[in-house]
Amino acid sequence: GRLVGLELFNFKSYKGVTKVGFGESNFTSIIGPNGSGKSNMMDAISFVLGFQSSNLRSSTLKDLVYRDIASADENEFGEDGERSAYVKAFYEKDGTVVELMRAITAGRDSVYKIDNKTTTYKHYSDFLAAENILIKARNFLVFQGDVEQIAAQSPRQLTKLFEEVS
Amino acid sequence: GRLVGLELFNFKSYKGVTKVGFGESNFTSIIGPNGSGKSNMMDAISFVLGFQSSNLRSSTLKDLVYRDIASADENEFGEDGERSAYVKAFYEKDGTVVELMRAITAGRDSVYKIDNKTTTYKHYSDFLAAENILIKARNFLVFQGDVEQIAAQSPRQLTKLFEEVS
Amino acid sequence: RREVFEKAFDYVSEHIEPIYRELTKNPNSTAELSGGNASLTLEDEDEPFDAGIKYHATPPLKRFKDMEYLSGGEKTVAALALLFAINSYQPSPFFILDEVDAALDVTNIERIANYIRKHSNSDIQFIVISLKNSMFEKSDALVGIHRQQQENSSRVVTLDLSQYAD
Amino acid sequence: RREVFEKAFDYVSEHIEPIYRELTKNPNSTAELSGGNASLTLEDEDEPFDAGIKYHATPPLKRFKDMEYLSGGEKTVAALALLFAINSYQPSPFFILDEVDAALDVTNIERIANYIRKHSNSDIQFIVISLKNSMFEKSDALVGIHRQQQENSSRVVTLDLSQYAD
Ligand SMILES: Nc1ncnc2c1ncn2[C@@H]1O[C@H](COP(=O)(O)OP(=O)(O)OP(=O)(O)O)[C@@H](O)[C@H]1O
Ligand SMILES: Nc1ncnc2c1ncn2[C@@H]1O[C@H](COP(=O)(O)OP(=O)(O)OP(=O)(O)O)[C@@H](O)[C@H]1O
Ligand SMILES: [Mg+2]
Ligand SMILES: [Mg+2]
Repeated sequence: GRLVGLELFNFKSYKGVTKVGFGESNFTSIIGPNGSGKSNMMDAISFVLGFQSSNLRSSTLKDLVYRDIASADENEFGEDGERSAYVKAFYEKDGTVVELMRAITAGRDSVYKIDNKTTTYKHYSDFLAAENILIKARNFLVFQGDVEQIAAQSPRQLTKLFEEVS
Repeated sequence: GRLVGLELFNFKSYKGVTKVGFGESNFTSIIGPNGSGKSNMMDAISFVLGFQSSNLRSSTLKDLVYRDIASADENEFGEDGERSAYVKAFYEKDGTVVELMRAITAGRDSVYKIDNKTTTYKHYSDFLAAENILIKARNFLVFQGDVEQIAAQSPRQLTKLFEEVS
Repeated sequence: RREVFEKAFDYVSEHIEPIYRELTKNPNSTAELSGGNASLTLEDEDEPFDAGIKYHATPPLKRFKDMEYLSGGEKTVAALALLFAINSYQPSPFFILDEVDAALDVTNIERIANYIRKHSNSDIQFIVISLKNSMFEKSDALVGIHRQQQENSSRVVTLDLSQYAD
Repeated sequence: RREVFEKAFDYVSEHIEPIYRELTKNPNSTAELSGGNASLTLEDEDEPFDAGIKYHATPPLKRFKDMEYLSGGEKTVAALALLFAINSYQPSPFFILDEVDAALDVTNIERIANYIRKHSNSDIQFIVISLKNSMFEKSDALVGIHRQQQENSSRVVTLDLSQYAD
């Protein structure tokens, strides 16, 4: 399958709705100045695939919701709609497009939906694993600053990685 | 004072004698392809200033000596002259040039010399400290890959750094 | 469990060297002999799970194979080869790479960009965050991110490069 | 001991913001108002040694000040500002920086290069290892390193750029 596009809502530095389409491109580059939001876009992809927030430079889910300090502080968090966020991934498989969605709603844990139907985290990650998207192995993602460590990891860590992919 | 030049002998990837002059340049750039030896040149400077080899990507002093695996393996280490290495730094202060030298000789610890006269490590580092070259604080060096961590260090580490410079 | 592990290990260790060679050969030559060497070794053949997996890589025309001797750029290339090799066992539908070219010189960036161009297709999509022209000018599409100051938000613009392809 | 510490702390915390502003202002403007904000705070005013020192930096026109919200490039700039500020208390005669511009876009590299050009003089010498044109084209001299294949050694060529200065 392939990732056809994304839709972000209030995710990190992306206020409101943001749509990204990859079209037919098999090699897409994300470019822009320092601080513009490129790594945040990668965080959105990892987020919708079910990664724990500790991998996304944020200690809590709340930090992933768009925040505009000028308008309000942490008091506004808790008002539904105002303080929720989601990321949708449009994944094409066998000719049809599946909509994968993960949402943060005020005060609650993540909600996972496949084609608009709420599912458990287990079911969601099983769906991805069947597509060879292995969240635990992380063998298809390299976060900023992490590349050299792939070669420099200890032999034991490498064994563990092989276990995850097999 | 200022660093006028360096002389390397059998140091890391620099076989034989290598001389580098900085002339009157106050802003010098070291350039070259990946793997050419730029960071090794910085290691030479840190080495001659008295840094411990663990900071120089090498676990032992022996790793700092030029090695050409095709000619011999570790058996040759121990033959004087064949397996020694040194770095000299030419430091201009108050109109005269001081020669600082640190050498690795087979099987022994580093030898430190100021203007060709052997001194103790303490005397050598005191001389540098009087020039505001603070080895312990390391506030004038940034090794490859380390820059972001300067801002990301814990508050306690920052306090410690302030203690070193004051 | 052991069989599955060994199947994965054998597959990856067969593919690591061809991939590393492709990432290290002279971009202008398609000579079969050019490129470096890489290998994976089980530290304990009888008890693979209790021991580690050692990764060795030697850049072209160099002699050492331990990771600690590699420069920043050389380590990055070795790391990408290992990532691609591990992934090839159960290929994921896409890769997301954030500034993996930070330590690379122009020639090495071209090698990585050529590899991605050659291996990306409708089954393996590459999404690459990069600040380097030599990388993103080879992609099929660009996703440009900029900060919209008045809105205090990141915004996206997409550009299909294939229309301008030679 | 405490007096010496506080003297260093007060000096550095007075200088951190002007330095950070110089590293973040618009390169084409010399407006006094342009640039971000930075500050150092003692976590425990009464027992400074037992507590930490908190470093906050906010890029221009942004709102968050914790390090974890900064992007890779923004963190690098904040780190260099801190390094230069700490060093200014007991200025060392030279700085050695190895690829500190790895995460920076062209505009930020120019800011750092301009800062170095402006502040380097016979009392403060900068030696910078860089792969980026925008950095090394501003230096007074170049030290070019290349690998001499037959000798299996690194070799040096020096070029005085000041002769070609405009
Ligand atoms: N919850 C949030 N709400 C609003 N803005 C946020 C939020 N989380 C992060 N940001 C902003 O996102 C910006 C960082 O974006 P990001 O890390 O994606 O940049 P980048 O394009 O990858 O930059 P670089 O090239 O330097 O790595 C920061 O300026 C930060 O203030
Ligand atoms: N003791 C030694 N004898 C011979 N060669 C050595 C020795 N130690 C390191 N080397 C070689 O030095 C090279 C690394 O050099 P260095 O790290 O200085 O490169 P660099 O120019 O900084 O590259 P990059 O731009 O990738 O950071 C390696 O190829 C390694 O094989
Ligand atoms: Mg980033
Ligand atoms: Mg280097």
